[in-house]
Amino acid sequence: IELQGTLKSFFEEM
Amino acid sequence: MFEAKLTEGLILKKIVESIKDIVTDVNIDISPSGISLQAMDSSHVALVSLNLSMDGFEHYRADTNMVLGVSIANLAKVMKLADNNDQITLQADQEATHLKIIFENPKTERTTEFNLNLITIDSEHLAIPETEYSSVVTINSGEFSKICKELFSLSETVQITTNTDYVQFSVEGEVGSGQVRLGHNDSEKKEDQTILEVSESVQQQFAIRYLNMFNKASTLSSFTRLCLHQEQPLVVEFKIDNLGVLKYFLAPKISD
Repeated sequence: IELQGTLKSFFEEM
Repeated sequence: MFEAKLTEGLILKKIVESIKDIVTDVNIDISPSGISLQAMDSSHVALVSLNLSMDGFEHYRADTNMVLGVSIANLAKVMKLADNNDQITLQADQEATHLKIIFENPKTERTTEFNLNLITIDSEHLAIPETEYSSVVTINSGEFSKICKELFSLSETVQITTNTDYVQFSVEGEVGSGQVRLGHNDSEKKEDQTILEVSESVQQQFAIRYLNMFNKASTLSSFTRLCLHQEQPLVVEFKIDNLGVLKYFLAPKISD
């Protein structure tokens, strides 16, 4: 199965 | 004091229509050089990034930086008041509580004014690093929209594979499995071209329903640019001629 990633694991919060 | 006038108001209508299903409340950053906004959907899977340059406006004035908190759903309702060939002016005072939007049609002498109440949003801002995308695919925006819609009826997930010869959109589901493969196509009709710039192959999976929402922006540009990198979110980019760019970022699905 594919799990949907989120952008927070790629981009830092400012 | 902020004031910006766009002769082709239809562009602003299209931009709002292109983002209203993804983001709800956004902080619009106004600066002397232009207008930008960055906002994520509620699940933090997709992000909208819009940058409009002051040069694209018939008239643009922003004395200082300002942040205008706007409900996109409400802005979309106000935009419905605009005819497709209206000129649109946006105005806001310093410390404004509302954004004044004026629709003018010089031919029919019809003018509509609306003061949209502003809201305070403490939205988180993400730092998006400059990325060297190892695969960039430029494809006709209508064609890409059609491919996504058709594949969505066969599967919720699409696997995008790039290499130097083609970009492939493959699906697998209880219906069966298959793929759409597009090779480099430099047909003389520019808008039918598919251009592949692949320095490193990429293979990632994405939820098609987000791509379908992004493709609402296909009315803004005849081309969609897909930027892929194996370790990074997908970027779906629509260039808005003489004004700026609307980018969508989508986190990949990770097969377990």
